[in-house]
Amino acid sequence: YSTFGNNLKWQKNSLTYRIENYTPDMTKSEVDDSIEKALQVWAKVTPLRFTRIYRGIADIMISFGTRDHGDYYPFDGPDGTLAHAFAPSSGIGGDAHFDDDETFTHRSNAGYVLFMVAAHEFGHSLGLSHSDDAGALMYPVYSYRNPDTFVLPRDDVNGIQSLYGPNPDKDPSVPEPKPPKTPDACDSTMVLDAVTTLRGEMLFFKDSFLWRSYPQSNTPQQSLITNFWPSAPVNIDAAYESRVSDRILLFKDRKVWAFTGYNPVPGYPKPLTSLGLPSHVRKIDAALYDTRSRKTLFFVGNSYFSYDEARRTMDRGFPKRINQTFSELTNKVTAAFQYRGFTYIYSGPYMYEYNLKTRRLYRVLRNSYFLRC
Amino acid sequence: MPISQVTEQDENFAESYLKKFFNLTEESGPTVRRGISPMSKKVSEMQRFFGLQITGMLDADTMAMMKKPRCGVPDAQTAH
Repeated sequence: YSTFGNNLKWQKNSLTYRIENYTPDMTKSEVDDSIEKALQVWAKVTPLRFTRIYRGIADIMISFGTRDHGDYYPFDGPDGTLAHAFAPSSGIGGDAHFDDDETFTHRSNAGYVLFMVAAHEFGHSLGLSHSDDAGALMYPVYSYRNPDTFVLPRDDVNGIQSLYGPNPDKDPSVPEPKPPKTPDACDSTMVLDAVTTLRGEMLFFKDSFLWRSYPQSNTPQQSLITNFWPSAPVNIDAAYESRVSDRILLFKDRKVWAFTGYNPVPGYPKPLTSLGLPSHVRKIDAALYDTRSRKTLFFVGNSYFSYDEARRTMDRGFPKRINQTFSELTNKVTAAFQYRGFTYIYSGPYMYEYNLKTRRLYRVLRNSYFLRC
Repeated sequence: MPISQVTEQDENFAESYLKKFFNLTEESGPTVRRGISPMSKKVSEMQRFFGLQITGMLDADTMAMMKKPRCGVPDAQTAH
């Protein structure tokens, strides 16, 4: 996180806000609700309390405008800059302006979720500057998140509490969701949730994040899973790229989601049984598609299944015990994928490189091998 | 996108982006003749901030990041 510095923060905990006008994209009550919830994001973790006023000058004046709207920082039409806000001070300080050439929504990702944009701008109104943590609310680039399940990330909590301290009214007996931390690709103890290829790229999944690595780029890029697939689950169990249907499949608990490119495939999520897995399987640990045999391997506990996607049948003789085939694998498989003819099976913080045909183990590498630490 | 495919339009977009969010100022004076250009320095600064590969040059990742919808407050510290 970063702050504006120069002690640019409010010298009081009771702040007023006023909604000066409305966007035609949403009903008034949706705008009111979004703004109120966005302020509560910060009130929940600090002593700050917000009171709405309906006339006169509030600490935080909120308005929708387009292009040149009177503050020497003109907006730029659809997309690009969505909104901006000013650091705490008298006058325009603390005010938040939203670009009404955007399409704002209450909850859907058919436009920009006003709650998410407003929560970010109110971070500026309270004294935070931008964070370079890709998972932070104060990261400058918009990312869709479900407003109903949004929890202020740890980086932002640390930032705002560095200015105002924690919420003194918090009831310790009331459990609250833990602020999510952004995983570090180079953390040698990190255990990945899933790994897959996707049209020549490699995707590494961890918590609500993924890293995307492709040949032309030396630095894997981290972003939120929901940035790619807003309806996708997070903290997934497994993922694989189906060459048969040109889809990516994501697994979590008893369900499987499918996407073609960025688009969700209608009819998903489906139960695991739709992929031939027996009904007693409650989750899978990893999945990989073997391009040579054109079979999909599902790893479940200490066994694995082999599924023929084209015929939609589970191969005879399966499940087999994993260590029957891969004797070096003594712990649970956590992820698996194939790349340039080699099969990589993750177990804990290690990655085992196999030739699947000969079952020969070539190397044991660290999880971060492909993450170019 | 190899560098050669960066269009003039991209260049202009990038320059305006860096002026708006990373305090790129107009180029003038001897530094232009020697060493890294202010533009390249700012591209590096932007690449570092967004966790991109730091090349100082406009490439596909960098252009893609610049074109993402975002907040209008600058990324470099501009408190005043």
